[in-house]
Amino acid sequence: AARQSRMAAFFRAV
Amino acid sequence: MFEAQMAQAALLKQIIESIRELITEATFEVSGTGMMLQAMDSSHVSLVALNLRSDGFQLFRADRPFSMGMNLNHMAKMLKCAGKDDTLTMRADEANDLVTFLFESPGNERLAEFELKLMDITSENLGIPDAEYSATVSMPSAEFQRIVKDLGSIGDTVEITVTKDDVRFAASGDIGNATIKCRQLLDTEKPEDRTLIEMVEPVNLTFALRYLINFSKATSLAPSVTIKLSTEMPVVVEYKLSDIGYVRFYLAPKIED
Repeated sequence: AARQSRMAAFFRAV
Repeated sequence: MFEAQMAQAALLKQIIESIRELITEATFEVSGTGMMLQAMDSSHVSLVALNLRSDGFQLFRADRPFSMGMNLNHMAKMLKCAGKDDTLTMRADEANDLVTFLFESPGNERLAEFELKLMDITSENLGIPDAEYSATVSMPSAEFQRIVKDLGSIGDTVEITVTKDDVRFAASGDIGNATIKCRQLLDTEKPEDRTLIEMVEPVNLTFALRYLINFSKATSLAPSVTIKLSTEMPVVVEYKLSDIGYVRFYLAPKIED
């Protein structure tokens, strides 16, 4: 099954 | 000092109603350019970005950048007290931890003043780069809402596939499978009834339906919705607010290990 990714995996904290 | 006046208190009420289940607390950043909010849901799977431009307000004054942390459920409670056609004036200053909502009836015979306590919210802000997306689909927002709700009764996730001819939404569950295919439709009487597919390269992504169903609470804000997709990137679901800005929802995809 596919795993749910998180936003931080794509966009960096500023 | 911050002061902003909106012709329709109902607009802000609808905006907050559409996002408050996803994010219960958020900080509005106010500056000369307008009011902005960016917040993730508690599981950091989705993100809401709201932008209300200052020129979309009847009056907008922000002497210096100002942060207003608010509990959105509390804000919704107050905004629900506005009359259907009331105007809204928001006022705040740095001296006290309050924001005032003034609701004024069209004939000015009733003026209601609600003061909401502001709060300090520590949250992580993410920089979202301007990206070219592999596929952009615009469709009637009510159609998108119907698709995600219908598929939500079949499965937990939706597989979205965009080709040059159509966009497909597929779900499977214990009871069976469902696929909804939408073709490009440009020849409509009203522009908002169009389904427009712009594809640089085909994409195929899987997302949790419960978030998309939640995003579709914004349907009443705009007649059409724009969905932007790129392989292994968060999807953007955008509702444009006429003359004032937008609400964008981002959702991280399901990824095969």
